[in-house]
Amino acid sequence: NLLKKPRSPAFYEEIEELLIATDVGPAQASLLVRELKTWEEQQNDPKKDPLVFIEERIASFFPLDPPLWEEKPHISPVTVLFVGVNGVGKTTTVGKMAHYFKARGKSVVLGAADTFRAAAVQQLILWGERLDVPVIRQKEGADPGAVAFDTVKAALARKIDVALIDTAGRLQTKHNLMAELHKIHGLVKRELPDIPFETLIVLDSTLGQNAMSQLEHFQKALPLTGMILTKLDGTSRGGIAVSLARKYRLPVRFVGVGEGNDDLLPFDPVLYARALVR
Amino acid sequence: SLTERFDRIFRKITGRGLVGEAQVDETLREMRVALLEADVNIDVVKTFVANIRGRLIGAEIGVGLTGGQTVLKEVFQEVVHILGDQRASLQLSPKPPTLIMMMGLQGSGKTTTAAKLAFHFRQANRRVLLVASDFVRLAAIEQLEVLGNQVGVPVLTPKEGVQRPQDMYQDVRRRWIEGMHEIVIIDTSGRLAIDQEMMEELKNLRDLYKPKEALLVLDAMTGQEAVNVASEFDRQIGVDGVIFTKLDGDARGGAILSIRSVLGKPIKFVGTGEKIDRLEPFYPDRIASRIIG
Ligand SMILES: Nc1nc2c(ncn2[C@@H]2O[C@H](COP(=O)(O)OP(=O)(O)OP(=O)(O)O)[C@@H](O)[C@H]2O)c(=O)[nH]1
Ligand SMILES: Nc1nc2c(ncn2[C@@H]2O[C@H](COP(=O)(O)OP(=O)(O)OP(=O)(O)O)[C@@H](O)[C@H]2O)c(=O)[nH]1
Ligand SMILES: [Mg+2]
Ligand SMILES: [Mg+2]
Repeated sequence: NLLKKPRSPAFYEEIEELLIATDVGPAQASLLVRELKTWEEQQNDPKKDPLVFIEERIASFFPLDPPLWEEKPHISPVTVLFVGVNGVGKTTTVGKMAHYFKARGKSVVLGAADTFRAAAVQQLILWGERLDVPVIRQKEGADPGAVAFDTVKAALARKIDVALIDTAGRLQTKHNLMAELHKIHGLVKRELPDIPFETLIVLDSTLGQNAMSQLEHFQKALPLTGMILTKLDGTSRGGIAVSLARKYRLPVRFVGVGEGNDDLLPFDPVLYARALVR
Repeated sequence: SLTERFDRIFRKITGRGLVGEAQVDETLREMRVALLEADVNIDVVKTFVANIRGRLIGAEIGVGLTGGQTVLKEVFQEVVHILGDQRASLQLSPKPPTLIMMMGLQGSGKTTTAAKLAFHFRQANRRVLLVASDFVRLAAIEQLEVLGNQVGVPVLTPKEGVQRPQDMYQDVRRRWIEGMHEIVIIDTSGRLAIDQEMMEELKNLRDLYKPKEALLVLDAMTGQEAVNVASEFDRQIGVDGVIFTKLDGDARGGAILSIRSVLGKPIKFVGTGEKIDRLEPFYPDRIASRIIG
């Protein structure tokens, strides 16, 4: 029982290193341990296990406000744009989210706005076939903004509940690609100002401290409304989300736990924090 | 910058010709944070700091250098040393074909890198064959076909009814004999090192093909788990070399130091972009400055 353990510098160092090992980052780990020490000093007889304190602290950083697709009355179509760096799981997540909405009786349309990468459109088309969901696309090299716009227009015309738009992976330091994202968002926002519009950044749980740079640059390019953490079925625990939630105050909407349609779970900050610390 | 932070520590104790213990410990604390921020694994950082500490205490401050610069120079040289003082290249088989097998976590860049390697060897006038054996990811086969087309290299895709990568072996072998291919690059599905079934499949493929080079493809932005994942692939399959991808971003690449430090496997190439010509040799000194920041 950690409550009974003597409080030596080594004790706190151990907690710090446990956090660092999950990609929480040295600054955040050190901050959390300082907060733990302060709290313990203020307690005459600490009733709480220090790890529980850390868990609760971590869980508290994640905003709990509901996403636009859960708002009542539901204005259609709710549009969700998926962005992120290369290979993190955007396309797969779009597929899983389509399945998620269909399972809840919502109609879905997908937008294949990655007009650049080899077989990117085909990948999303196959997801659409697998789930019996329409996919809006144009020829290779087409303007992604135009595809995004077409997708929302199609959703409006066909009275579809949700429009999910997939974009090409891009490293955050590529100015022209970030500008393209800014344009895609701006076009949809300008032409269709009244539709509920979310932009989710997809993050790979295996990611290290580069996550901070990703959020910084993506947030500058377009307003992010939430995060998705993928590949949590691996050994990485996505500790980077702690600093991201704390700094950017963005909710994590879902976590990816595999490659199949059902491998998408709503984010639970308590379970997430517990998995980080244990 | 790290030099400025180190210099500030040394300015507190002036007029010394030798690097003192207190200064060393303080600079090593800064070094530790910098390496962790760069995603170097915590255990690797601890070993690194312990090893370099002895070397630094009592070290003479270099001519024309500040105390901080002396420490930084020592750290830099040690990182370069770990990363590998000479560039590793892909080993060709004495008797063709040279079989290269790509492996790694989901999304790390295997398929794109397979195409880049094909392009690299085609530029060197080698007869190359690409093998598409990812049966899991949607449109994976098509992705390699499109890339193969861009590179001008034939891509062998699964025959009708073939459902497992192992069942392609006979076909691949027949094809490389008929085509007299010197280099055969086999692309595989992304997989978790803890996925027993998928690691079993990879073992089967390794036993069938007996590749000259089983290459682990890792994303340069991978965090603390990089070395654990790599160790598991090495333990179960055997890693002949590593390729780090997406180095055209601003990821510090600490995973590179972790893997060199723990596994000691050669880094054969680095990926520096999405286009097929964006495969570069691994330069230890460039990566060292990037990691140290
Ligand atoms: N194990 C696991 N694999 C995942 C998960 N999410 C995605 N993947 C896999 O990660 C790989 C990359 O997924 P994609 O959806 O193509 O990633 P992307 O972000 O769209 O990639 P780009 O469009 O090339 O930038 C695929 O092999 C997916 O099956 C997850 O939650 N768990
Ligand atoms: N910027 C950049 N992108 C890269 C690099 N290497 C690969 N990519 C991109 O990373 C994404 C994933 O690449 P893939 O080749 O599909 O990765 P993979 O390992 O085959 O993925 P799975 O087969 O799903 O496991 C794609 O968007 C690639 O274009 C690189 O060096 N730099
Ligand atoms: Mg994609
Ligand atoms: Mg692939």
